[in-house]
Amino acid sequence: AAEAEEHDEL
Amino acid sequence: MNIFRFLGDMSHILSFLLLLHKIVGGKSAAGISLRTAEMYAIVFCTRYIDLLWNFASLYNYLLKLLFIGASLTIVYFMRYGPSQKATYNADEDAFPVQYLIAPCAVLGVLINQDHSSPFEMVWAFSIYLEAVAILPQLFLLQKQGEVENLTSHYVFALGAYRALYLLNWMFRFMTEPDYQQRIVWLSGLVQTALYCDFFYHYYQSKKGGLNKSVKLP
Repeated sequence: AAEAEEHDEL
Repeated sequence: MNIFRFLGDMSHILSFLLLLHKIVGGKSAAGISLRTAEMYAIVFCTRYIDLLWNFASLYNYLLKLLFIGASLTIVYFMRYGPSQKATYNADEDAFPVQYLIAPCAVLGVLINQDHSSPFEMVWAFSIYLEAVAILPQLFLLQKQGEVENLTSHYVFALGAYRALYLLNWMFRFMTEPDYQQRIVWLSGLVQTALYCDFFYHYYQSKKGGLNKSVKLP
């Protein structure tokens, strides 16, 4: 699974 | 940060200012869907729960607070404001939101970026819910046929924000090596697609001048 992209957007 | 995302966030802020101006300033909730307003409050309260631990960006932090505050203010006035309640049309605002919330919750649990993290499930739920949160509002406008001027600008700005985010994701995909956010892409695509019909009628009506009301067949 893709590593959890850190949520840098609103 | 890129220009598309910045413009998207500004368009989102504008949509809130227009809606607050109408509901709090104009003391009228005519043509506005409380169900959509409540779903947006759920979207922001779930997605921005990381306010409690994610201080990565002051810009994001402030806008998250603003979006949660504005969406709760709108719901509050629509539920308890005397003149807002008088102008809110409850029986027309009848879209069965349980058929939107339940599937999004199931999808949030099943399809997310990290199945071991409850926050990722909640975050994915919020993304899916936002994609369909506008449906009660569009449903209400369709029923009423005529869209009041301020309301049409509010819906347009709200639709434009996610459309600009689509450009932002394309830009990031091209400029950042391993950037991929399938969940937001697909949801954002669905969300923007739902506005196409409205965008068309909005453009048709505003061609002749910004103050014409939008007619939906």
